[in-house]
Amino acid sequence: DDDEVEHDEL
Amino acid sequence: MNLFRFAGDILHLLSILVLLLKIHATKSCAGISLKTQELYLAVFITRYLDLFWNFHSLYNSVFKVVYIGTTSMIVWYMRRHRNVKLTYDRDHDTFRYLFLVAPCAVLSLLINARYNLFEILWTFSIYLEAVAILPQLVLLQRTKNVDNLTGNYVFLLGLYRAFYILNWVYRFATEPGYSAWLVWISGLIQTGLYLDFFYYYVQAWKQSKKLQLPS
Repeated sequence: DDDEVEHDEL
Repeated sequence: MNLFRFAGDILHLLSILVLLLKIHATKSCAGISLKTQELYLAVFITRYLDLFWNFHSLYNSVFKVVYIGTTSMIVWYMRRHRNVKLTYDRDHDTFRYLFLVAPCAVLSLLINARYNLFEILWTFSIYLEAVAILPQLVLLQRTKNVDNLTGNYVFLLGLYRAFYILNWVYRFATEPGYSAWLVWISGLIQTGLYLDFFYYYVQAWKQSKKLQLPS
């Protein structure tokens, strides 16, 4: 699902 | 995760704790902008909306809960605590929310990575965080005499942003394909807003004087 963007920072 | 990012998160937490401790211990919120605190609460809530279904790491989840919880406590103290609320400097804390919230909302609709609700809210939170300190800086400017803890609070916040920039430089150098333009530009603007304050903070510290901002 490439509709999700990964946010790994706070 | 690198040391710069970790240091940034810890400094961020420390800044909030310094503020909460000051309010709790002195039962006073003189010099603190409720507008800035409420904007930060809006930043955390819109950014960490994914807390319940997007698990990234225990580290991230714990920080998200702690940031929302501690900032809610500060807002509660300033709005509801029977003694603390009397010390709130509402006559000087007059910055309009709309001047910050509206442009950030429009910008997040125009410039974002994916056009869906949660991504737009996340983008909004990035833009809003960049400018949320402005009511606090204006309040400091107006009241001129800055008490130590309030000065330390703003200094620690600025330091947190500086470490995030070091973290991005480090990631850019070590992670192939890593880029985050939207976050970088917002972060640079955010850190830039602290430069003036930093200058006076360091001057006062060098001369061991009380921090006073020029008019």
